[in-house]
Amino acid sequence: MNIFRLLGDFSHLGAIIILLLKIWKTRSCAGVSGKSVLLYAIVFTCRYLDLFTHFVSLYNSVMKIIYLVSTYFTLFLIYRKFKATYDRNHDTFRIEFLILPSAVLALLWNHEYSVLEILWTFSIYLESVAVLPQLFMVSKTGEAETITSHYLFALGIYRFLYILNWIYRYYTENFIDWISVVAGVVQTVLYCDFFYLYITKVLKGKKLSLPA
Amino acid sequence: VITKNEKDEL
Repeated sequence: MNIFRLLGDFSHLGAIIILLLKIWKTRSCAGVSGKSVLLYAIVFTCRYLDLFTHFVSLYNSVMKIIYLVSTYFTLFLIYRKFKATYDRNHDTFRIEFLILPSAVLALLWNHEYSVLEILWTFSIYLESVAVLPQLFMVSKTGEAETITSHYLFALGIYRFLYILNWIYRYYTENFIDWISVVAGVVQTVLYCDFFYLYITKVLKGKKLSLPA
Repeated sequence: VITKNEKDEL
């Protein structure tokens, strides 16, 4: 464990909690992509199956359970409890175009040909693109509420912090996992445009809106 | 370089 990893984990946790609280407090999931949250639920489910097979640490298990429970609860809020407020007409990204290529790539490039390993690899690839339905929704409506921008920023910066963690681990432990690194770089690059808008607009007190 | 993934990351 190092500081980058810890900050990354907590910014990821922060993103999940911000989204959950936003929906809960406003009783509305307007502007939120249910499809992205659904993809994250698939990601966590496939990746954290090792909860049953492999104990790492109490911290590790507790965080995995919090990520899983809070993501499924958010999904329930979007598709059940507050479904009347769900903006489905703007949430039209075809997620099969993300799921199928991730599955094929996981079968082609993985560390080991076993069920758990392939599901883990699939989750890494899918996570790197899971934000696309949400970014697509923001580009379609041309704007995002400030709280949604904070959610997206926390979600994006976490993988960037993980990249710093991987660099740190390479120099201190001589450890590198190329699958995580490449997928993490792809994931972070997808946010670049958003990061730019976030820093130049949202942090200066303006609402995130795209030029028409 | 060690590449064996111990999966302690989230």
